[in-house]
Amino acid sequence: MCTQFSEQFIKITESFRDTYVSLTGGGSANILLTDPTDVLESGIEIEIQPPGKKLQNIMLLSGGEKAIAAIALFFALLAVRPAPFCVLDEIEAALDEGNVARFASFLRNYNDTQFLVITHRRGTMETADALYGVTMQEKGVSKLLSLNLKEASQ
Amino acid sequence: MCTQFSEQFIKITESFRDTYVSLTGGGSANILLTDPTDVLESGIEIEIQPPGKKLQNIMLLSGGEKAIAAIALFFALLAVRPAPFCVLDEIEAALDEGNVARFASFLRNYNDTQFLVITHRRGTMETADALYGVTMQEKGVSKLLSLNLKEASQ
Amino acid sequence: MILKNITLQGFKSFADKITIELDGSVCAIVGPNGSGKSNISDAIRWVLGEQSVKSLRGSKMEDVIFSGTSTRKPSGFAEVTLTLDNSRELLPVDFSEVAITRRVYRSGESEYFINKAPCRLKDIYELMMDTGLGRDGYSIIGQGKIDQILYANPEDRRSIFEEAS
Amino acid sequence: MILKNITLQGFKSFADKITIELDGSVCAIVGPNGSGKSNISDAIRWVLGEQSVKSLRGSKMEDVIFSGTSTRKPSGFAEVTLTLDNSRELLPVDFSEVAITRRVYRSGESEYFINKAPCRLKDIYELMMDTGLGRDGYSIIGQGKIDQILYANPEDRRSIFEEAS
Ligand SMILES: Nc1ncnc2c1ncn2[C@@H]1O[C@H](COP(=O)(O)OP(=O)(O)OP(=O)(O)O)[C@@H](O)[C@H]1O
Ligand SMILES: Nc1ncnc2c1ncn2[C@@H]1O[C@H](COP(=O)(O)OP(=O)(O)OP(=O)(O)O)[C@@H](O)[C@H]1O
Ligand SMILES: [Mg+2]
Ligand SMILES: [Mg+2]
Repeated sequence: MCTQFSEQFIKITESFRDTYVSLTGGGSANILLTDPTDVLESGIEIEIQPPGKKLQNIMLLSGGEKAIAAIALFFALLAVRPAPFCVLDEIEAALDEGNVARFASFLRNYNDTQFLVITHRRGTMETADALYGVTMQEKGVSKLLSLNLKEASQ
Repeated sequence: MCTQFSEQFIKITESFRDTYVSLTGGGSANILLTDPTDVLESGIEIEIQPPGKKLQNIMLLSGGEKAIAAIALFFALLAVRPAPFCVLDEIEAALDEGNVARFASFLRNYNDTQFLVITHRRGTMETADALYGVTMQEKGVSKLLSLNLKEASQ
Repeated sequence: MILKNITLQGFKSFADKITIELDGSVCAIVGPNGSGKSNISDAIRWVLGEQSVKSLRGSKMEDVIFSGTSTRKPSGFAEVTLTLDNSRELLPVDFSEVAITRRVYRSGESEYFINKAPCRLKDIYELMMDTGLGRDGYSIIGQGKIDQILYANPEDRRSIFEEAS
Repeated sequence: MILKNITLQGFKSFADKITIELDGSVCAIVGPNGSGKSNISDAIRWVLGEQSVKSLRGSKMEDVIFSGTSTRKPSGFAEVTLTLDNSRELLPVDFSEVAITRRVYRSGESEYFINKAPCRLKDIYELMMDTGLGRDGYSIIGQGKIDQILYANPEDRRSIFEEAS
């Protein structure tokens, strides 16, 4: 039980370090047990070092830096417990253009999981295989428009 | 006391109806006392009717529709209790391009209040009088770049 | 690519029957505020068995049924069908394609189907168990919710890890 | 246009002294994630007397002092000066321009100035009272906070109205 948790914990931590670097192009991330002597009862702390900056408490990170850390953790958990598909609703809203581009290529290169992403970010739209436009020409009634990739990212 | 609250309440409600229409180009909004017989003790309910849709409970509104309602309420309160300046940190993040454009022109036309807006939305940048770029050329150290409006909204 | 398509009828703002063919490993859904994008995410959550109205942004289960507009009557029911590719035999059934359907009427009466055969909600849960989906919390991330994975206090975060374990 | 400029030194990520001339009625601050934009908003809140470290995204008041990088030592103090135009006599003082300064040292010792004359925090509050600023909550809206104006339960929302009243 304790060993199983430790093994999974190590896997997630390693995965988190990798996903964080891919998403930020640098920097590092770590997960610590608040009480390493008591693996089963200990809480967990997350440490983030954005590229070029010092290691910091999550609380002092900017809105975008927190979002990237959260996205990296989500993907770390996914790597350890794969799901055949994921629905992501505007999760990159707080990211600047550079971070969106890295996020989009991360999704693009992620094998074995199909992603449905709801987005209004151009960078994400540009790496999608298929684009679906939802509109309400008749007020209050949703319909679908098929879109080609060029016209949507005007 | 009760009369003062009622007067202010009416002012805010009327102001809210106006700000909501300016921000959405249609639709309507209202504030109700949950217990009209007890003005002082009553809670308040907010009703929103996005353009062309039915009157709805705030809970069922979309992320962007809620944000517009919140922004409208903020400006309604500001109208009743003016402040010489306001600092707004990415408050239009959830808005689509059309709603950002209306938000930006609303700010533009708002007299007697100076706005400092932190934004990554092009529509808001385009209506600003002055643009200030913050960067970290040296990692971990912020500095200011003066920007001209053309180059920032590339 | 496990999701083939999703059909919505009478579900929230999708008054008319709509089928979305999901042709890719990264499918992007775009559109103006309030057009219905997040409703599609709610539909997927719902058809996989979500029972918490709060997670569906409603106050009662009836809130998922199209409630009408000034020019349209409300719907009598809401129905969503999610069709999955099972050629890799990820799901414990003998079909190469699996269609999961959920329907709810204004009366509150619910119906569930797997490839058009009536079943119970429990059967849908059991079908999706071990796929990493449906009730695990981190394969569907709702709007504004991504930060929660960080904010949970250390003890809560740990329980996310244990679930992953 | 009441704000003329803001000067930050040693405040959060603003290690070096920086002055921002605020030349307009709509001033937009832009830049990449983590560059320091919200820190400017925190600086304004702080110089106007904010005492809640939580509202400044810290866990102790010392968190507002530049904490150093791999190539830079931490600062010994943080200082912010906000200069306001008082030509319309909005503030109850005899100057046409009012500079409010707040400084904090690592020791925790704080200093406050109005036009370079030492004063108490209380004096800054009294100066800003009745301008609709500083401690009212709705003239500085923090990142991710705009929705809160709607989510408060009916009783909480009512107290916002009463404050406005
Ligand atoms: N039962 C229902 N009947 C009719 N309309 C509904 C129902 N439930 C929700 N809606 C409407 O669906 C609309 C769209 O919601 P949705 O959250 O999908 O928008 P969205 O496209 O995600 O927008 P945003 O970009 O702002 O997040 C809302 O206006 C809401 O009122
Ligand atoms: N005392 C401090 N010393 C040094 N750096 C600090 C200090 N306090 C905060 N920071 C750093 O300031 C950085 C920028 O924060 P800020 O919240 O202003 O970013 P931002 O430009 O608003 O980003 P976003 O677009 O993501 O919201 C963060 O990386 C944070 O770690
Ligand atoms: Mg949405
Ligand atoms: Mg910020």
